[in-house]
This record gives sequence, C-alpha cells and structure tokens, in this order.
Amino acid sequence: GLAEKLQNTFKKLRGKGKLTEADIKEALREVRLALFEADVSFKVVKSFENKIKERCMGREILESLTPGQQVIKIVNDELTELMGGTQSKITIASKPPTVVMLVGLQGAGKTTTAGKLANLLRKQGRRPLLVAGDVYRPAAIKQLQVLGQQLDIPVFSMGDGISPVAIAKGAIEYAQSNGRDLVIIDTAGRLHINEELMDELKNIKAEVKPHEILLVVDAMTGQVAVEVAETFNNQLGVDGVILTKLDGDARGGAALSIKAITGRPIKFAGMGEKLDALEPFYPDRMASRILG
Amino acid sequence: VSFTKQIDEDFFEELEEILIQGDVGVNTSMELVEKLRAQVKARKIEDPAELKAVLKELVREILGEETESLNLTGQPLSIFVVVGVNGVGKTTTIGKLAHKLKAEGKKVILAAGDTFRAAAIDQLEIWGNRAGVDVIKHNEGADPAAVAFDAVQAARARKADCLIIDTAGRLHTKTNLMEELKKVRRVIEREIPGAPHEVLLVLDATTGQNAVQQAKIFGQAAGVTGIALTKLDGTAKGGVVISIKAELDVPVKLIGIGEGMEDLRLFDAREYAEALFE
Ligand SMILES: Nc1nc2c(ncn2[C@@H]2O[C@H](COP(=O)(O)OP(=O)(O)OP(=O)(O)O)[C@@H](O)[C@H]2O)c(=O)[nH]1
Ligand SMILES: Nc1nc2c(ncn2[C@@H]2O[C@H](COP(=O)(O)OP(=O)(O)OP(=O)(O)O)[C@@H](O)[C@H]2O)c(=O)[nH]1
Ligand SMILES: [Mg+2]
Ligand SMILES: [Mg+2]
Repeated sequence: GLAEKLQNTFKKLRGKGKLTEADIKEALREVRLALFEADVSFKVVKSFENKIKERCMGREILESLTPGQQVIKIVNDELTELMGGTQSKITIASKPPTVVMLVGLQGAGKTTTAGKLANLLRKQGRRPLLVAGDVYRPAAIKQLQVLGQQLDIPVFSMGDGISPVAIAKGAIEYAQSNGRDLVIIDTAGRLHINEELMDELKNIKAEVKPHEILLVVDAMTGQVAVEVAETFNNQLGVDGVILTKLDGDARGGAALSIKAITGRPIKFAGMGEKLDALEPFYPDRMASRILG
Repeated sequence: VSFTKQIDEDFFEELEEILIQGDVGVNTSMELVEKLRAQVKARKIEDPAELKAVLKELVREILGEETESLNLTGQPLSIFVVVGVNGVGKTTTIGKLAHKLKAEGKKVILAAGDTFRAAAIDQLEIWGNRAGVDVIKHNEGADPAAVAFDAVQAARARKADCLIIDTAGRLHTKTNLMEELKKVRRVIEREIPGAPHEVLLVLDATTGQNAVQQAKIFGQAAGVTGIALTKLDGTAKGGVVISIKAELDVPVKLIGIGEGMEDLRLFDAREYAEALFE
C-alpha cells in the first residue's frame, strides 16, 4: 500500500542527510499515484495534494527521523478529516410519512438498495412502503414487487403507463390512508446529462417533497464520480449517498471524490446482493481502503 | 493557441490530464505521454496542434486498427456467453445483440441463465419479445448450468445460428460464483466442440481501474474473448479498455450507447480515440 511505498521512498533518501523540497515532491507524487489508482477524481487529487503540500514542506517533516511515517500520518489525518464522521441516520419527519427518494445512474443498485433500506428501517420500528417509480426498465416493477414479497413489505405500483410523478403522489396518499410511515421511492436509472429525466426527478421532488434524497453510487465508479455527484446535487439536491457493491475489491476513491466535492455524507454501504446487506458507512475504514 | 507557440511541458501535462480523467489509469497515461514525447522528438514536431493527433494514433495502435468481429463461425451453431459484474448491462446488451443478429438474417435463441436475481428472467423475456427471438428458461433458483445445457439442446434442435446465454451479475471476488461460471462453460464445451465461440465481458464505461481486475479474473475463469463496453452515451470514456488491451490482449468488440434496442455498435478504435479527447 501507500505506507510501504512512502517508507521505500524515504529509505532511498536516508543516506543523503537533510531532506530537500525535491525529496518531498517525490513523496507527494507517490500519494498522487495512490489516489489515482484508487479512482479518486482528478480535481480532488489536485486539491488534496495542495492541502497536504504545505504541511509536508514544514520542519516537522524535513527534520524528522522518520519522514515516511510523518507523511503517512499527514495523509491519513487529512483523508479522515475529508471523509467526515459516521452519519447513518435517515431524517424522520415530524408528520408522517417520511419520504425517501433513491436516485442515480443506471445499474448502481437503487432497486436492491430500496429493499435493503426498507428492511433496515422496519427493524428500527418503521412501517415502510416501497414505491415502484421506474416505469421504463423491463420488469423493473416486478423486480421491486419480488423484493417486497421476499420481505413481506408492501409495494405501491400504478403500472408502467403512468408518470412517476403521479405514482409518487399516489404512494403518499396510500401511505397516509394505510398507516405506512416511511415511503421509499425507487426511480429509474438515468444519465446526469439527460435533461428530460433530470427534470422528471425535479418534478417528483416538487410533488412529494422528500425528506431524504439519496444518491446511489457504485463503489467501482471511476473519474466521472465527481461530475455525477455534482450534477445531481446542483440540479436536485442530495441529502446523502449510498455506496454499493463495497463487498468487491474496488478501492472506492469515488467516496472521497463525492464527499470532497458535494460535502454530502455517505450514509450507507451496500455489502452484497442479499436484502440484509446494508451497513452504516464508516469513513475511517474507507480512508484506509482508498490508501491501500 | 498561436502557431508560433512552442511545445512545452504544459501541453504534455494537459494531455495526461485528459487521459487520466478518461479512466485510462495513471500509469498507462504516463506511458502514453512518454511515447508521445519520443514521437515529438523523433518526428521533430514543433506544432502543438499535432500532439493530439499523434496521441490518438498511439491509442489506436494499442486498441487495434481492425474492427474485431464476433465469432459466428460455430458449426452447427455459435454460442455466446455474456458475463460481468452486477448492473453493467449484460441483459440489455443481449437484447440489443439479438436484435442486431436477427436483422442480419441469423436465427437467434436466448438463454435466461440468471436464475438468481429478482425478475431477471422476466427482464430477458421482455427483450426476447422485443427482438422477436425465443428465450429458454427454467424456474428461478434453477442451476444455471442446467439452463445452459437445455438451451444448447433447444438451439440445436431448432437449428439456431446463435445462442446467447445471459448469466447473473457476479463480483469477481466471489470464488463460488466464479466456480459456477466455470461449470456453465464446461457444460457448453462438452456439448458443442469449440464452444463457447464468444465469451463477452460486459464493462460499464463509468467503472474505474477495478475494470482491469474484472477483466483479469473473468478472463482466467471464463476465457473472455471480447468486451462489450456499455453506457458510452454518458460522459465516461471507459479508458480502462486501453490498459486491458495492452496487458491482456482482450479487444473491445461492442459498445452500448443507450437503453434502446438499436443502441449497439461494433467497436471502432478510430472513433473511440476521437471521443476520448472530446
Ligand atoms: N455484490 C453486490 N451487488 C449489488 C449490491 N447492490 C446491488 N447489487 C446488484 O447490482 C445489480 C443492479 O442492481 P439494481 O438494484 O437492479 O440496480 P438499479 O440501480 O436499480 O438499476 P437500474 O434501475 O437499471 O438503474 C443487481 O445484480 C444487484 O443484485 C451490493 O451492495 N453488492
Ligand atoms: N445509458 C445506458 N444505459 C444502459 C446501457 N446498457 C445498459 N444500460 C442500463 O443499465 C441498467 C442495467 O442493465 P442490465 O442489463 O440489467 O444489467 P445487468 O448486467 O444484466 O445487471 P445484473 O443482471 O443485475 O448484473 C439498465 O437500466 C439498463 O437500461 C447503455 O449502453 N447506456
Ligand atoms: Mg432499478
Ligand atoms: Mg442481467
């Protein structure tokens, strides 16, 4: 991982006596490479490097007997600060139902996560209602209905011939008449650059005023993570992020990119295909995973 | 940019930045820029406007100048298996491919090999309907190898030209699921000599460097013959395919450019290199 690389960098420099700025630049280069290999977005790597450069050029490093360890500590400190603390709560509305909307790119894991979230929140005492808001993808409604059956959680659907805005509205009315206090709206996957579909989300938001809009992002997302998170946040407003497929071996640099650029917390981690595979997101664990 | 400007470090850095942002990967990006520097020296290039063109050449060189066609030489039928991690676009790509091959006069049959995920079989059936091709399926929870076996018999009996087998999404880190994939492959191999004729690894263009590991592990387990790179209608470039071609010699054969049945193209390295710099 990065720790060993930095130790090696400074080992080679040990015989030379006092460290120079050029030596520190070499160490910073190792940090930059590690972050890129972990899929942290270009913009975020650049700003992270600028942030730690000053501390790394200070006397604490240049005169240290163990500069490698010092640099690693600085990197870890900055990364942990950037990633923030654990924030895995869903805002519960004072007047039910609480409305949660899941959005994101195609295939990120929204529908599966909707089921997982309903499962989790029911264990916390809620009476969830799943809403089949994807009227485009073949068998998307059936997919959510099957998950609902597996969990014994009701799924609200109006078929695929009705606008998702009307479906969301109908779901809230249904929840209110049937004592469901948490509505989870599954939406179709979409490109952040598709104006029409981004407008659809804005229309759903205007209609049912979600208490939480959660952006679902695949942990293996590469450089485009910043752009996607920024666009969804600027156009729609994102309250939190769910990072899926963290049970794989993707380094997950997208997590750092998203948090650094939007400031929104990553609330949950998808850790598998089963409906109990949703955990709180631990930023410190993510920081060490990114550094490798 | 004035024509009297010198080629300086900034130009190389700018191009390296474009590559990294396209998910080409930092090491491959640096190597490409090093090759570019060498070309600039060797060819005595003085105009910075030429740098991009040379870099596109270098990218095309790695990706392969020829369009790699799908292997449809199987006798009596060609068998394709479509594999990849979760959510990348396998089932949708199969629907598009069935439509394309049918339009080319081929008799196509699909196999619903994802017996695990909710409504996976339903999803493929809808695509089969749209494309006008039969779908062989078992019940949910059935053994995917049994579905594959049945599908091969049916395809042979119905004199199909091409059988395309859908598989469940699976992370390459899940050893038991990779074993399941190997079993599906073995069953096919035993039934038809030379099969499967094509093992397509579907990669999502938004995926970062993990795609290289996906290609390695799926390659080892299933013998990947080509890549279908999906979601190129977004802003992601899928630059990882350059490293994958360089390190594993697996070519991109298809690209997905949307969610509709027509949104499939044969891979064109020249067009791809152009788009990388847009
Ligand atoms: N291993 C793993 N697979 C996951 C996880 N979350 C979702 N998946 C899988 O990812 C694939 C896509 O999940 P979906 O829930 O259909 O994704 P989606 O965002 O609703 O897709 P669209 O509606 O088409 O945009 C499925 O195979 C899921 O089983 C996770 O945390 N880990
Ligand atoms: N924009 C765009 N979306 C695509 C493309 N290919 C597939 N999709 C979408 O990606 C999502 C996932 O597609 P699927 O075909 O279900 O993916 P999969 O690999 O079969 O998923 P699992 O079987 O769950 O692993 C769907 O919403 C598709 O419509 C593409 O080329 N462009
Ligand atoms: Mg979905
Ligand atoms: Mg599928």
